Formats: sequence, C-alpha cells, structure tokens
Amino acid sequence: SLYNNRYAGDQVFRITPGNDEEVQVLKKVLSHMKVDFWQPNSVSMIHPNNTVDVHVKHSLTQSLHAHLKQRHIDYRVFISNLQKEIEKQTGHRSTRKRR
Amino acid sequence: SESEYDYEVYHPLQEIQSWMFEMNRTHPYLVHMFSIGKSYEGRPLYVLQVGQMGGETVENVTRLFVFRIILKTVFASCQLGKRSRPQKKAVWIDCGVHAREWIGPAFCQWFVKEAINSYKYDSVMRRLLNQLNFYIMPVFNVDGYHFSWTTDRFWRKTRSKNHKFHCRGVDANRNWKVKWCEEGASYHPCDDTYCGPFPESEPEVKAVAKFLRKHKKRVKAYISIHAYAQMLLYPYSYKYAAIPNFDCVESAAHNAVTALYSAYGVKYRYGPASTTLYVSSGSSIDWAYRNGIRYAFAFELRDTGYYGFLLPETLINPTCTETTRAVKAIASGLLKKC
Repeated sequence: SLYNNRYAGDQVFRITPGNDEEVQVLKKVLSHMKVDFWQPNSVSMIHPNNTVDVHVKHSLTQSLHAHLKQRHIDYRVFISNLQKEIEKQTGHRSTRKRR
Repeated sequence: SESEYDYEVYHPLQEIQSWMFEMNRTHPYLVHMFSIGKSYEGRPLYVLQVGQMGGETVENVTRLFVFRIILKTVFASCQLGKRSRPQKKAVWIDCGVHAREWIGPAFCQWFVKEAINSYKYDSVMRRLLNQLNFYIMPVFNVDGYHFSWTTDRFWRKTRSKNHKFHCRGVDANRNWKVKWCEEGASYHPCDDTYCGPFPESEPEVKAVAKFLRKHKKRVKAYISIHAYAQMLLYPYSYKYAAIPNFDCVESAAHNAVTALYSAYGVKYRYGPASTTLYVSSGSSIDWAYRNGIRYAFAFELRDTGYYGFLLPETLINPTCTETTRAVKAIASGLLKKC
C-alpha cells in the first residue's frame, strides 16, 4: 500500500475553540502532542472561533478525543482514516487511468 | 504524448517535467521552457513562458534588436520613424510552494493547457497571450513535492538540511526578505513555519527572487497558488495596514472571485492576508509587492475542510476551471488602467 501504510488509522480533527479560555486549553493540549497542523500552520496561530485542522497519529486519537470531550471543546473528525483517503486520491484508479 | 496527458490526475514530479518538455517541443510559438536555477537537492527549477512569441526568444531578441537599430537609423534619416514594439508585460504564477498542496501543480498544468488550447478560439485568452507573457512555475518546491510522493504525503517545507538539528526543511513562504521571521514564522528548524537561517536561504526562493528582480520592469502581477481554504489574498500579510493601491487591488480581487463563482457557484473569501487569514511574515506576496509588483495575490484553492490536502482527482477539473477564470480576470485587469 501507499507510503508503507504509515497513515493507517490516523485521523484529521477539525476543532473550533469558542473562546479565549478554550484557545488556551487547546494550545496547551496540542503543544504536548506531536500533531501536524493543517490549518492554521502552527499552534501560535489558534484564535477563538477559527477552525483548527490537525492530523493526529492513530496512537494519539483516543487521547485527543478524551481531552476535547473532557473540556467540552467543539470538534469533529473530518477524515476518519487518512490512509484510506490517500489510497482513494492517488491509489488504484489513477494508476489504471494513467496506464 | 501531449494529447494523452491526463490533466485530471495528480502527477509525480518526473511526469510534470516530461510534460513541460513536451509542451515546449510541440508549441514553439506559444511556449518557451527554461530553468532559473537548481533546488537544494540539485533538481532543475523549470519555468514555462507562455505567450505569443513574436521574437521574444533570445536569438530572435538579439536579431530583432540589431534589425531595429538598422531600421531606426534608416527610418530616422528618412523621417519615416516608426515606434518599436514595447516589451510585453508579464504575469508570474508559481504553484507548489508547499509540497503537500498537490492541487497547485495540477492547476499550473491545467492553466498552460487551457491557455494553449483556447488561444485560437477564445478572444480573451488570445488577447492576453498576445499582449502578456505568463511565467508559469508548475512546481516551485521540487524536492518537497517529490518527497511528498515517495515518503511523507503531508510534507510542507523544502528539503534543506540544518547542521544543528535533525529536522529538515524551511517554509518557503516564510523565507522571503520582507519582515523576515517575525510574527507568524518560527526560528525553530523543526517547526512547519520555520523561516530558515537567513532570508532567501533556500535556493528555490533565491532563484525565483532573482528572476523577478531581473524582470521587475515587465512583471506586473505575481500569483502564488496554495491550498486549502478557498480564499484570494493580497498584501499585506505581515501587518494590519492597507496597501497604497488598495482600491485597484481590492476591485481586481473582487472581479476575480466573481469570475470564479460564475463557474460552479463556489464562494471564495478575499481580502488582505493579515485580516482574512492570519498575520505571517516573510511571505512571497509581500516580497513581490515591496519589489514593485503592484498586483500580488495568493490563492488558497479548494476545499474548506472536507478533504483538505487530499482533494480527490475528480475535483481537479472544476477547481482548475474556476481558478482559470479568476486568473484570466486578474490578467485582463492588467491590460486596463486602474
């Protein structure tokens, strides 16, 4: 499989902190996790009511779910399995099409 | 061959470069391919000049120059006097500054194909290519793009090494010499917004900056293609102030997003990058603006958070179709006075 299956089970969270307090909590949580910021580009750019998209390793997804639920911060998972999405994007169809 | 090339799939770097050679070979009067330097890992930085040639190639320019001198002398003595043709204005478009934003290179290829295919039957495109040159760089960050195909799909930065840290790469959109490494950028080599050891430390950035400096008299617009957010941004990024020609740029942006909307009804937000998105220093549009390019834009293409960087290939066509309308609107604006 593509990229040696390294993204299997990884997820992308979309988090919307509603106020300054939630922003501070979110900054603290995400600073201690090795996540990949999709939008904005870094933890320092998180602002109230601006969406934060982060790519989270499969080993950390449960912990982030727990943190966000515990603090009632609004979020949803917009890509539930990154590897599958990657396979869909450039996996089998396009190779066949290209050939 | 060109007719079989599929513009509705993502292509790895090698295929894009082969496609560039093919376009250069098959359209000598509209396309001229050249390199502006090498990347950190030694790959060529190819650019396509797209526009009705009319003696613009180097040999022709030289020949034309000599011919003009003779002609001028002859006509000057006979008072026939005929004004020589002014050099064409130019629009620079770069794609793929950030490696994982694959829709960028797909758009650059799409735009070249559209420009060439519609030159004959679309009067707007014909006028644009007759009066303007487009310098189109399908993959700015060639090393990062290749790495995103082979190893890390979500790589963002270049692939330069840092002697003190194990992390690699600089954010090529934080490496320009304008308010370098201040708000919105990071000094830390492991951060995704790392500004680099010094401005233009990245050979890719240095090569583009050098080209734009060299052609600054002719380049009237700078466009950088990014993803994802569905926005059209213009200076400033590094501060909350209005640019001197705000009215003209704002109206150009308005016209562009209106043209984009006309394709599929997709709404783009537009405005100064600092207020529309966030403050960030060292960006290419601020550098271009400060270096005399009065129209500098950054597109953030689809989507707004459903697929993110993994925009499906089935959306390449509509995304590139609508964005082509926006770019044509910006370029057309250059031919009018504002």
